Amino acid sequence: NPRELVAYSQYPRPADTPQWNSDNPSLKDIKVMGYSIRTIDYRYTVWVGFDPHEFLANFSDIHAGELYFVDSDPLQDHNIYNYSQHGEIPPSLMP
Amino acid sequence: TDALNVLLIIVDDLRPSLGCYGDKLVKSPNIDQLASHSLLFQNAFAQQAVCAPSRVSFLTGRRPDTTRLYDFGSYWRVHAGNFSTLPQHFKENGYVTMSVGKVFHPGISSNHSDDSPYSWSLPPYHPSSEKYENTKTCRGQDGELHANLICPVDMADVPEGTLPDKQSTEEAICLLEKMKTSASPFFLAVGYHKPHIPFRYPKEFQKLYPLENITLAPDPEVPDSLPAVAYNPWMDIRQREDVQALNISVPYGPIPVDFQRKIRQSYFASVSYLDTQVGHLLSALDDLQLANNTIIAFTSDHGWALGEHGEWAKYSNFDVTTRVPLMFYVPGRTTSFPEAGKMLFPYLDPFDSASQSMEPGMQTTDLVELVSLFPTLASLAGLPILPPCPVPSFHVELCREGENLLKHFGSHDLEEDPELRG
Repeated sequence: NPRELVAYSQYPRPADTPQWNSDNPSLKDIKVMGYSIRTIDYRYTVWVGFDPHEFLANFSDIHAGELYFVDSDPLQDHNIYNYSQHGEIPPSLMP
Repeated sequence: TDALNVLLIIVDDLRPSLGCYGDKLVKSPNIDQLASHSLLFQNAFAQQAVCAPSRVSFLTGRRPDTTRLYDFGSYWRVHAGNFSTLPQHFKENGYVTMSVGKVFHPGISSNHSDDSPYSWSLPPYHPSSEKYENTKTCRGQDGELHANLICPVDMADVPEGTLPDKQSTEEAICLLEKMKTSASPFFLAVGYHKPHIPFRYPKEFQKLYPLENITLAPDPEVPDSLPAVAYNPWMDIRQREDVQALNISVPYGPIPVDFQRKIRQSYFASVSYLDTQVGHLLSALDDLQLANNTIIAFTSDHGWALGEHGEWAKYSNFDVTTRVPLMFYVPGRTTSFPEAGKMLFPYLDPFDSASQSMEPGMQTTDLVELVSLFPTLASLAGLPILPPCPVPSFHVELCREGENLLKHFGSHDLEEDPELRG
């Protein structure tokens, strides 16, 4: 079923706000990892704490989240992650 | 019964801004022609939107959390595990494997050797003119030479009178001519540098994209709801002289809109220049009568943001930076064999408007990942199938963390491939 197909991506960050090495942090400076799950319906990303020495992501330490529905927001401009945490997704952005 | 050759074309920082992906503006007739004879994946995604981690991931068939390469600073065989690579698998199964241009990312992440001797039968080729890529070779309006982001060049004006991708195409054609008479099958990987920055291309390609036809990105503002951690501040292009001169505020910019359009114009011009290089390579393969027994895979290491969400460059999890072109031409499987004497890949000139429309080939919208390239190419060539990796798999030299995409190539493969029959 095409809906079950998933693509995973990830990206590291040195801090929660943009800084000179945000684009390309060296391993030792990585503090956050953004893990994305993509299907043909949505893209869901959580930015979680990351330990570069143990190579461990801490999924209970969520720094931020992103959720975009492909049908209602194909350009991914309306992040509804926070809404989704409280179950109040605006009808205009529902899939 | 003869083994199929493999030509793997990897394009640096190419997003699916191509005619065969529905882009109405970009002129890419040679890549579109390849697509018309291929299976094209509309939704293929890289595992990390930056060069070395993405390339090591798809060339080993492992995810970044297994290669443990998120930057440019480690070599997986030392740092994570002695994972076999895609070319190594072919080399160990009787192929002559060759690398031209940027296949592995140069430097520590490929052991300063493009992972030779493991991956390659011959010393990897790097174009001599690459050393000028980031030097002052861009003539500014002041008539002086600068190290700019936007760098249309007069070929008579550039050092050595050539550009890296032109040299790579010449070298690849040379190797094809040599392999034509070889008893062994070949695996040739050609890594093109453009449209990676700087946008340094023969200036005539700018004429294909008159500035008045270039729009801004459909969503050029940084979205209010975007978490600050998700935003990429595009620090690399800010180092270029022409961008520095704009005094753009850090981290959110914005870039003045006329310069935004110039960046987009030069990215597209670089894509059309690259398309001509692919066209020369494929028409040479055809001229050498190798198209009927060579699999061609075409992809890139990640995409590139052209102003969407107020971002430029890669370095993020957005679709515009992770989605990549991915297509496979398999003789007799994705297209029927041409009549005798007919060419499948005649060179098409992007300046010739007649060479624009192209019949699409096989396509699928199913979501796939770049990490599936290795197991899929190995299967298409009839090599031993890669088993799924256990978790963790640091101790396993040969396995796959991606899917084998063979099922997308048509049902008759199911009988041939026991792994897929289930």
